[in-house]
Amino acid sequence: MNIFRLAGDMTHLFSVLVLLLKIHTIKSCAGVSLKTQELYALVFAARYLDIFTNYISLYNTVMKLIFLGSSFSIVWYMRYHKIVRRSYDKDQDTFRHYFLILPCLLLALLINEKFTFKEVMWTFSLYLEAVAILPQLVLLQRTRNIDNLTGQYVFLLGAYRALYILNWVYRYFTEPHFVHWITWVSGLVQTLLYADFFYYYFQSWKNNQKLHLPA
Amino acid sequence: LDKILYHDEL
Repeated sequence: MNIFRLAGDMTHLFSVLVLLLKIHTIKSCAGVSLKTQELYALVFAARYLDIFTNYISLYNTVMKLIFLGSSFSIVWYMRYHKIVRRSYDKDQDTFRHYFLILPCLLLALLINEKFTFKEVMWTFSLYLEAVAILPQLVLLQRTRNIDNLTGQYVFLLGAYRALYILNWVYRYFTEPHFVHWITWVSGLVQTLLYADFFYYYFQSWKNNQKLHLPA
Repeated sequence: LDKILYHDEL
């Protein structure tokens, strides 16, 4: 494992911890999109179908369990926790996330590396992860006062994707036959979706102002 | 080696 991959995984882990911290200690999920969180739970469920059959390393298995456990518990908190769910901006979080799932599934059935159930589900999870942030970005645009933790959560998620691209560049030059077009293209699309957010995040940081995305 | 199915990334 290279430094970019490790840094990417750690950034991903921190993003989840920041979100859980907000939900668990402040008992608030204001500004967080339940739609995006549900999509992530689905992404991990589809991708980690091989968790008990394809052993790679202890690190790998533990991280998979953390991402599965955290994503489902975040969804649970936002839907059912009697205090947390009151802070959910239901009227603002209107993105039709079901409309993302079907096209991703169809695309995975058409474009995949191997037509098997596990491989199609893996590919589906890559396509879905690429667009899963969209409901969150739309919600951020509608939120007048984005609190620091929510801004940091999205920033860390974007940083994780950027680091994964550096990881692929590194692996491409250091490993023989390391070519994964599906992973790379969907990963690149995913990272580009953050470009706009990054721009405004750094602007607000530079000018020491609160983060605000223009409509 | 079946590189494709060796999904070692998260």
